[in-house]
Amino acid sequence: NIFRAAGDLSHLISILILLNTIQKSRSIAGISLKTQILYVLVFLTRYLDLTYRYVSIYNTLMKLFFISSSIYIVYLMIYKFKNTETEQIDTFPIEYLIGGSFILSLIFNYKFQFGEILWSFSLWLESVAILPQLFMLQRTGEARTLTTHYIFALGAYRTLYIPNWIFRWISEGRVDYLAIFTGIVQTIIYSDFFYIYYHRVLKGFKFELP
Amino acid sequence: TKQALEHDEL
Repeated sequence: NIFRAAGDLSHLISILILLNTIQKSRSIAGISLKTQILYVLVFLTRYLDLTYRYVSIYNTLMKLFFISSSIYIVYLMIYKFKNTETEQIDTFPIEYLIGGSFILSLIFNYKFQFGEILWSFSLWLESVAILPQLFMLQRTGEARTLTTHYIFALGAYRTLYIPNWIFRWISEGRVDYLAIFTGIVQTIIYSDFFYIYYHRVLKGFKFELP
Repeated sequence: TKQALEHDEL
């Protein structure tokens, strides 16, 4: 359906914006390494099911793209364009996010099986993975416009999945409670950012926190 | 309603 397609496209675009921003400016200033590491974890724990579950060629290619691009971005950030200044303000304690997601995945899952717990873990972790990045924005008080486009596209992906879930619930009777709940949590975390993005960036102002 | 165990989304 259209929401799912738009969501996936937005997800894809967000990664391309980020890669393009890093490659062109040859800098990772303002980008949280911790958030990027969390995304590697999210993609690895959710998408490694492609080794034992086949959905479609589209699904497989997308999974491979997200796993490889997220690892490549972390590689660029650590080895190629290392930025100690940015690292110094990237101080969000992600061990709590990882630990909390792990505990929640043990409590909430569809089956108490390794693959299902990993799937649930990835949903919880994804819902909070942007926090180090938002925290960094808050500390610096402003961001490059391209960085805000990246964060917007990434947030739009999960937000667009919400009407997709409603659509699938009506048309197929399919309900994924875990994905829906964590998707809503994620969207709430983004809501403040969306608001500022809409009021400043889209109207041609610099991204500055009030 | 059926529970979504097939995980066909990204």
